[in-house]
Amino acid sequence: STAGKHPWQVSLQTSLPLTTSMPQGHFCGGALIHPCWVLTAAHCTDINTKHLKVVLGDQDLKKTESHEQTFRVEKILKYSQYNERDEIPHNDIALLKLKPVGGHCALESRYVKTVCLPSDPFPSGTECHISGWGVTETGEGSRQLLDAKVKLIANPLCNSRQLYDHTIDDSMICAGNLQKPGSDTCQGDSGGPLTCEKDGTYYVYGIVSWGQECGKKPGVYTQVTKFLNWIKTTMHREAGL
Amino acid sequence: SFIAPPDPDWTPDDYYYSYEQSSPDEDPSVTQTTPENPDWYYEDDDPCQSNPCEHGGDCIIRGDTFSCSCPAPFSGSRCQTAQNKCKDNPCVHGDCLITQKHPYYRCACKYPYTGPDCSKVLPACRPNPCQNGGVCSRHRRRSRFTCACPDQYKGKFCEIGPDDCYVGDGYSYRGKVSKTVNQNPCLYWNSHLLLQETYNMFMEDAETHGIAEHNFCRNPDGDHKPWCFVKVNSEKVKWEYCDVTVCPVPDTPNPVESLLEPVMELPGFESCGKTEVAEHAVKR
Repeated sequence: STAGKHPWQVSLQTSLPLTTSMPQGHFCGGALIHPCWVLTAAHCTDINTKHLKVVLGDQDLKKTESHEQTFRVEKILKYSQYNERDEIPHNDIALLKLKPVGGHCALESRYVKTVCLPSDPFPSGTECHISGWGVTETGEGSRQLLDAKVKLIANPLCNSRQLYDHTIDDSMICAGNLQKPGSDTCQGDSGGPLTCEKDGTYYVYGIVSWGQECGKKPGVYTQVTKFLNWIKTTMHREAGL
Repeated sequence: SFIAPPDPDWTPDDYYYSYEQSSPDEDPSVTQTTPENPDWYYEDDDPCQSNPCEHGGDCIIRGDTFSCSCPAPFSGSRCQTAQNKCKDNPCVHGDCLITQKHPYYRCACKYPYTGPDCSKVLPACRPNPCQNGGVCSRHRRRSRFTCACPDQYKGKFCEIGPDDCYVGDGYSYRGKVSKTVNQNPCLYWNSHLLLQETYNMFMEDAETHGIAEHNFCRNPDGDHKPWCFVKVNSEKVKWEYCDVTVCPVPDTPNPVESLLEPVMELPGFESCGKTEVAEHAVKR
């Protein structure tokens, strides 16, 4: 990717040891939807807030970039019906409330912006964008933010025997690249955004969740439109509005 | 705030779901895949859709795959390899630059050298190379000269004016500084030494980042100030920050006060989902 192309992309980092080699303790992605709120995958939040760091505006994980903004997390709010069955996460969505620094949360810049929440579904076949620092062909996480385009795939097709054989529920949406070898999200990209563009505006349509291997079958994303009310209710409740 | 109030009638289990419910197994288009393709590969894929050919190559569909027709001097399955006509150092007193027209290189001569291979030398200071009223003086060695620049102008040719400065991180810097903080000269962005670098004149959206056939400092990667590549030896390069001035910042009223505003009263940003990175059509 290039700097400023995905200004809502978030890096979740930890000081705890990780199983896969990831630069700077990065372990998951996220999407900034409000100066004080990050949308991510629930399966990324099995961690104590004191070990969690949220970095905004990052491009190269190993470089201290002047436009980076780092925050601690005040609260993790996991969707109550998040669960895993046969290692497959369902309702895989969570919100992170950022702890303000100097009286403010994220400050808008060329490299830090919020992404919009979608109000309508995008049709299958729509070309959308994925981004993250997850594992690549090398088997290790990328130090640079990478991105790719993928197409939304209708759930009935994704549930076919050749693909995920009826394991995709209505909290999920599939997306993949039609090229060979397929561009896809992978381990370490979880929680990051699947964004779709309409009239020059980007909407977070999915959250990177799971998939069988990487680049062979479509990636599976949390269907954000299904959780709009939960997102809004939670943010309003926590803000005391 | 852009966050609309939640729907008071909403209950957690009553979801709106808009996908068609046809049985995937009855759809013949779903099952017609060939063994060499991934299971989910569509038959009607356009392999050129994502424009896999680099450096302006034309993508040509060949059955279920593609080939790239590459503009010279690029070649390879995705036009990723550049033919390096500069390898044998054809520029005696100059830098060898890769171009996209025959003979696919040109020499950028160091003043006062000239000619296609920079082997001829002009008398220094004739005509006057110093810009903006600078006065040229010759040294005892014929090829050496100095420009005495008027106030506020600097640079080897007095080409850097008082307004040549950068704002913020210098992403928008389009000035003419071409020396680093260590006073090393910057390499041209189409130098043959940069062909393997991520940032060069042949990168995607180079023009958007102010990168073209010149050696001026730029900040295409969101670093904290303009930078450029410098030569380490005949093969290696490294990058260094540039000797560019920060533009004076206009006074802002009570910045401390604004930082102390209570968090909950802070609205969201004015808009969402908009980047400041210009999207350009990919040359095909």
